[in-house]
Amino acid sequence: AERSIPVAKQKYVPTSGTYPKGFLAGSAYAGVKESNKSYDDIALVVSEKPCPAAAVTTKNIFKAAPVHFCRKALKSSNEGYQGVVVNSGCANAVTGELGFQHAAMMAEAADKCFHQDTQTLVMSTGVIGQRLPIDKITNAIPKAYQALGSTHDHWLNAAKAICTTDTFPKLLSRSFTLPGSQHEGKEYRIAGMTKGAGMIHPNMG
Amino acid sequence: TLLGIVCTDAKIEAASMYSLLQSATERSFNCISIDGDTSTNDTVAFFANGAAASDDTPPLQNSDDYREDTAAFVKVFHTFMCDLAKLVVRDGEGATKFVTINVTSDVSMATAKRAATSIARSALVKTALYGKDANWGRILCAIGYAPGIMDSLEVPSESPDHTQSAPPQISPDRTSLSFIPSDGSEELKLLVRGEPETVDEARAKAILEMEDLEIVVKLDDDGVDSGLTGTSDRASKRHKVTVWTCDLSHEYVTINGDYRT
Repeated sequence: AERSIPVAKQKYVPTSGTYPKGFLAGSAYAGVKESNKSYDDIALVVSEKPCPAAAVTTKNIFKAAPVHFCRKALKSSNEGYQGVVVNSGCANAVTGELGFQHAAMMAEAADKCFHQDTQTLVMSTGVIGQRLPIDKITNAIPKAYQALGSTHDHWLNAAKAICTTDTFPKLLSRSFTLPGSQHEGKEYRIAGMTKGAGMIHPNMG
Repeated sequence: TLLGIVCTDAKIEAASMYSLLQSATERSFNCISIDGDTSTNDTVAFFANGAAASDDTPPLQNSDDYREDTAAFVKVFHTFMCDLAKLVVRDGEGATKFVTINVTSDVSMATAKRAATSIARSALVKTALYGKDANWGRILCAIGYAPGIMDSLEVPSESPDHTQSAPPQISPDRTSLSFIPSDGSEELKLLVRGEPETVDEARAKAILEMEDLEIVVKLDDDGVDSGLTGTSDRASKRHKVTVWTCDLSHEYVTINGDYRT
């Protein structure tokens, strides 16, 4: 069913935004959870040109496959990243060797969309201990790529697609200037989305 | 699970992005707690494509806007990360309250963080907040058993038959506790240097009716120089940590009792 935002939380959802140049966001429906028949559960946030990236990840001993995937990728290089592909509905955690393969397949499916030798990071969120319905996901990733755009709605839809038990999408954007002479007159932007409502006591590094 | 994706069109060299992200995470996402459970998937990724900078613009880390914690870009980034993290707490499962916990200590940042985190994780504190009860006893209790604080009080000596006391990280008679109302009205002092205050229950309830609440704990209150600014030796030794949390309601149990693997 379509997820409605409680009245009390609607004030936290932006109705417009100012988003960083050269970044795009998109979402698509995969149906990762059997019960999800309608809402997007795949998100893609990418830079038009490959760029540097960094990540902090959980220190939990039972790191999920996508966490291992990101750590390994970023350990080998911090540059040449296209962006990140995310699925909600299944965490791909404690899923054995197949889980690692699935995380790599998600990245590969996203990489293929860009026809470049780039790298896409992977995130998953949802139930622990279940295998990803990987075909549904890899089929949906090109659709998320097709849906990429730079408008507020694109960003907001991507923020919605990463939600699990969240009652509202969490999206912020801001523009800023810097006082340093090298940046005089230039305006920069920063945007971010986050998700989380339960199992929240992060300890990332 | 917590996920975060942050993108900027500023130009930052890859080599310095991790330390910037780590430092900001330490004061933002690593300072929130909804239910005290650390997920297997928590990840925050940061991308900087430099699209708003011209080719001859040097990367930010070579400028004064980046080098120190107080530099302009670092402040923008830290504030942004904090604001994102706070949104997660606003959406805590079943939460009805957004609680900011500020703890100061003149012992160490770790001491302040341990105390703040213990308060934020305490089911009894969180249910009291849900019940609009100014139950400062539960808050003090949570500070007193905080891992790393309690454990440090007794350190085994060389002799297996004896223990020796380590310098205490917390002294009850230097501990004060207040609620700061979100409407800007006067703070409600609950405990001053270990002595309980007479609490106006009606006012306490009114403060706790509000969605937002700030709990201030001073572990270093000797009755002078309570400010965090200034150049005094005391002020320079003071460490302040902010942790954000929410209350714990029936709804949390309903949501998680229904969630299925």
